[in-house]
Order: sequence, then structure tokens, then C-alpha cells
Amino acid sequence: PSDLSQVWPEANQHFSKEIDDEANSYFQRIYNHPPHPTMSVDEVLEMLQRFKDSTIKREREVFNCMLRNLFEEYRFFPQYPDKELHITACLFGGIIEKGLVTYMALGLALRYVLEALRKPFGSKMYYFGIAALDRFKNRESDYNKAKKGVDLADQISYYSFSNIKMYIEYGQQSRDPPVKMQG
Amino acid sequence: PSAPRRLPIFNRISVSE
Repeated sequence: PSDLSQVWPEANQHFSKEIDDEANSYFQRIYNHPPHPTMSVDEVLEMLQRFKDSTIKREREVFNCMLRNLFEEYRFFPQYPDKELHITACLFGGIIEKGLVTYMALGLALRYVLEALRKPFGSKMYYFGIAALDRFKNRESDYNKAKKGVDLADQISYYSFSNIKMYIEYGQQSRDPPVKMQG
Repeated sequence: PSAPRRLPIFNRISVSE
């Protein structure tokens, strides 16, 4: 199912304005430029990781609110300027990389990336897919073990991003890529 | 359930180009 509420019950709840506002403020910091307060994608990911299993209900709500809003935003990504889209791709890929979503929601996240990679080479969403994939490529082999039949590598043009393609092909065989490729 | 409210920051980003 493509409907988020069907795959992610926690995303279904109603969030108070305070939770919405707090979630908004963190996203704001990702896209801000100094002298406004900023946070890096990695800092936000670390915070989300803490909030996910927090004993404080408000923090778990902020986590669910942020993730839900990000997923719901997917359909608007083609309207983003390049810089903001790249930041968003790093955040989206980082969420997959860090295992912040699991099961059906993870399946949906991966499908969004796959869908982006099916867009024409050079299109905005294609680059979104590549940038997101670049973040979680180190985890690819885990997913390919569980997710037979979806061939990410086939979606990537032969004439571009050959390193990422090779990386995934090693992952499909549950092998580590050569050390020289790590960079 | 109704669709979630789009956060203001996202509205701002997608119209800024």
C-alpha cells in the first residue's frame, strides 16, 4: 500500500500544535543559513535516533511527527530547489541507513528511492534517488537479502554512477565491496 | 483520518524556486 497511514500506525495520530511546531523548528534548522540557528543532517539524525526510543512521550511524538511529515512530503520533492532537495535526500537516505524506520515503513521508504531512480537520468528526482542511495549504500546487502526481486542496480544507468552500481552488485551477492571502493 | 498538515517550512521550500 502506498498510503502511509496503512503501513505506519504511529503516523496516523493527531499531533498537537506544539508537537507540529517543534518538528517544524528542527526541519527549519536543517535548511537555515547562518546567522539563523542551523543543524546538520547528521545532528538531526542523531536527535531522531534518541527520540525514537525515548522514555519521554513528547520526544516520541516529535519523532513520529517529523517522520510522517517527511514521508508525506515526498510528492512535493520535485518542487524543491536543488540544494534543499539534496539536503532532503541525505536526510531521507540517512533515515534508512540508521534504521529509523522498519518493516512496512522501511519498504515504503525504499520504494520511494526506487521510484526516484526510475525517473529519467538527469531529472531532479533521479538525483534525489542517487543522493539518498549514496547515504545508505553501506547497508544495501542487508536489504537485498530480505528483498529479493527488487533490483536497484538495474535502475542505475550503466554510463553513470558506476561506483554505486558496483557497490550494490557486491551487496546483492552479500559481499563487501573492495576497500578501494569505500571512498 | 484527515491528511496531516503540511509543516510551514516545507511550504516555504517548495515555492521558493
